[in-house]
Amino acid sequence: EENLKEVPVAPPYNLSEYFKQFLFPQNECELHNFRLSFSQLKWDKWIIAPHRYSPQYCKGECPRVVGHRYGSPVHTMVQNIIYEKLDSTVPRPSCVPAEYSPLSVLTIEPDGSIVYKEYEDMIATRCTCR
Amino acid sequence: PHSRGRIVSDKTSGLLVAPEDNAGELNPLLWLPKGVRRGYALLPPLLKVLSDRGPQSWESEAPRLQPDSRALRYMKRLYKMSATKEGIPKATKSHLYNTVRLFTPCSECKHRHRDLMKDIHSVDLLFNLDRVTALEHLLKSVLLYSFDTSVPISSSIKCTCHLSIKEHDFSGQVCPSISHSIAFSLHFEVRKRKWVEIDVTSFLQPLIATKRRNIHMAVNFTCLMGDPQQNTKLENPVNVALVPPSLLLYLNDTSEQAYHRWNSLRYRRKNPVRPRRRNSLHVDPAGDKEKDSQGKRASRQRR
Repeated sequence: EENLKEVPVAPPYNLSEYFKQFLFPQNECELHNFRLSFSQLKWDKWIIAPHRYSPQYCKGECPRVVGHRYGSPVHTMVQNIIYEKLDSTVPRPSCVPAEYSPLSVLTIEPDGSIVYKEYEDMIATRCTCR
Repeated sequence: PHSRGRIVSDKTSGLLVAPEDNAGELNPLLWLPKGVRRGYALLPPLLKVLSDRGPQSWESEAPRLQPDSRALRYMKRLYKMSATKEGIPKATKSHLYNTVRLFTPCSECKHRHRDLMKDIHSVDLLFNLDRVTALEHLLKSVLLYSFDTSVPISSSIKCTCHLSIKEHDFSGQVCPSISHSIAFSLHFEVRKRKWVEIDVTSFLQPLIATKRRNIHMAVNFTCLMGDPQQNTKLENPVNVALVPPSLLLYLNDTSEQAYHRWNSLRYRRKNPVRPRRRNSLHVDPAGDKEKDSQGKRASRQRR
């Protein structure tokens, strides 16, 4: 009963969001959606396809003990210890992409020829701390 | 990846710099050889823009020649067949190429002569392949013909194509002399899409392998309506070669920036970060054999 008193009251209709904050820590390293269209960059004159491109990005804090959840190398934990115990000018591990998927692009070359090309590592699909 | 597309002056990584970029800092041995910046200029366009010079400089370059609308339509169809809506290469496509280039001829010398029975079209075509980079290796080359609307759909056509490569002798004449040639005949049904792909890989391979930048060929096309197999009489010459063919090159780009389908498969096998999904659609580079070998391996391990 005492615990209940301390728990902040949340509007009933948002219960799943309310409980989520206890399950997952906030602002932790994760993949975020980001979608752009080449017309925004005024590249659509020569990029014929795709019209839209979702590169995504990684953002968030890296927890102290990363372990298997992020697939981080052991060095990540060592860097954390250096930051906390030895030299705080050494940055904490960063939240960066760990895996990508390719992107196919159809473009017009300056000489008017047309090229279809598959580019490596153009869409972030998973994040890690390192 | 953002550091890959850029030449940086970075002592520790040992990356090289272009001579005019603060070369004073590094000893001349580490300078890029002259002309590499020109090679740099041939980076795929997307990477060139993403690299340090930014989109504005790209737009300020010479105006872009507009491609032939038929060619554009064909390449859009190829794109839809090869990539998903999000633009990701389709995993089910087990094609080896990661680059396809379509060139339209940049100059023509037309000859047209007609005799009683046939309508013969002969045209000299010059293709400029400057955009093909040293790391793009030819897998297949195709002459792409499109029919004009006058040909009825699903009609049976017999064509004879006479292809010859021309070499410039330095007398400076516009249409140079013939060096080697090939003749073959085609029989096909005109489908809804009205494209005919003529595989000329073996014919062009020696030229493209020697990094020839200009390919000059004469194409002699004769078509008659009718189906020789069903003994229908060949009659009614067909007006097929009005639009000069485009040249389609299927290439494998071995540069680091290009997607290497097989590498990513191998990587996934070595580092299964996630449990492998039983039903994942693996593209099987070695065909069914591999599945068997996996089955055998599993049974051997079980034994």
